[in-house]
Amino acid sequence: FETSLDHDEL
Amino acid sequence: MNIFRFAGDMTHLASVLVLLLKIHTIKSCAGVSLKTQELYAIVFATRYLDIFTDFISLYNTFMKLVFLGSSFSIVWYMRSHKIVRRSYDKDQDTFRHYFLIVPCLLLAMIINEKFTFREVLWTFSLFLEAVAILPQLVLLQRTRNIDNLTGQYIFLLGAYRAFYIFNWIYRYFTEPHYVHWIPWIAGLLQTLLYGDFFYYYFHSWKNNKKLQLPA
Repeated sequence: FETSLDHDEL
Repeated sequence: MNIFRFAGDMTHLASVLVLLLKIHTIKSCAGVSLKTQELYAIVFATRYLDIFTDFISLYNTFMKLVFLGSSFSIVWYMRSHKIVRRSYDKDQDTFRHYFLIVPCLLLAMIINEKFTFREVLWTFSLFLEAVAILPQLVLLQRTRNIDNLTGQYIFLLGAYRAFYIFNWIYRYFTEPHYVHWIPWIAGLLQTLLYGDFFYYYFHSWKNNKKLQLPA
């Protein structure tokens, strides 16, 4: 897996 | 985390608990669309691929586990529980999954923030969540009999979406560079789908009558 974008919501 | 985001998560959690409570205690899933529940299970499974790799907070990880666990247990109850599955309105719940899944997947491959396996599936989960309620709304429209718990379930889901929109507006003004077009548009579309239902829900509540949708 590559680093994902910042998904801090559910 | 702001109050809108938290309220959104809590109404989302409450919606799932109401549904599980109905299924678990009344042992009935009448009026609940298995298609919608299966779509939600797919939504959470594809969105939370990062659950064991990216740590955001204990709260986030815990909530992800709750949504994954609850969505798959609802599907299990409706498909496999020997009493619950008998109350499922199979003949009415005929919406085809792939009419929603295939376009969402294609769209996610075209429109995404980054063309990677995880980002495409994450975007797919947003698009799919936006339309996942459709089989449920179609089922309600067909059976027209909505018990209180099913009505509350859909109301809470709609409230969750509305709170998320307030959360985005709040974050847009308080956090620098907070711009996320894909979830915003998908989320807005999803909230609009509840508009019609909300109208009838408030109407029945105001007149203190049982919720009934027009034929």
